[in-house]
Amino acid sequence: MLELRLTRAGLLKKVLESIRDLVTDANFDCAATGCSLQAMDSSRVAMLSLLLRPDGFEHYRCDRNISMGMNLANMARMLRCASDDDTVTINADDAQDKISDYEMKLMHITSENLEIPEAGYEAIVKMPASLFARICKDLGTIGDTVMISVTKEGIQFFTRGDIRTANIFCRKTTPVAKEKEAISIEMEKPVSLTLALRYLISFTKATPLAKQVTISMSYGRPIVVEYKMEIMDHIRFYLVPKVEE
Amino acid sequence: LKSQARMVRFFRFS
Repeated sequence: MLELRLTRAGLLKKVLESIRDLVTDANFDCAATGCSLQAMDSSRVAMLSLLLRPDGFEHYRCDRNISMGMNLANMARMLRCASDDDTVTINADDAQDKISDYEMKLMHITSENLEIPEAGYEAIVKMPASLFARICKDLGTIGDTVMISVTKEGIQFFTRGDIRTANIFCRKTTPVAKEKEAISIEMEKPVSLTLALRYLISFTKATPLAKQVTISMSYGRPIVVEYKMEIMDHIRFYLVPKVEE
Repeated sequence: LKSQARMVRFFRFS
């Protein structure tokens, strides 16, 4: 028996909106410890991992581990019927009485989980999620790739396109800066990676879920763009950097 | 800026 109830459907809608450009079908792996999802995009250069903690739900019951294969576009269509403050219940067993009842077909998706080491990034930047989204969107109108460089002074975004170049530098803020505006940097050594902007722009669809975004970078590893949700844990996006030839 | 290695190269399957 699996029963998840959330009194704010809007949260689930936002989560779904942030991932459905990247992935069409995915397994929601539900266990007593929470509901997680890991999926790669079709080109296998980007990946996302999502964790929804049990205490983020008003009701969370999961008697046995269950993997729900869902078509995300269909799920989004279903959720569009719910207002942001409506209650949404997901049952993977017999449903109980309720005011409205939507049923969705589950699908069998074969997927292999990747083991992702979390620690040991050379540079970790925390910055306002809206600022990161704005930069990616703006640079996306100029170039296809962005070079992100982190030094102890700040984070730099550089792109080059047909109409020339753009360069945005965000300086680290002082510790007294407001949380909303703060830019903090933890760094072992300077890192510079080149990334496809269209994926980064797609990741920023998660901006409504969190005030701050955490960007973790190391040479020779995928960049991690993480949004920490207030009550639901996190959503992380991974992107393999471009390699210069 | 051609090659973009695949995700599986970086993480192990569990």
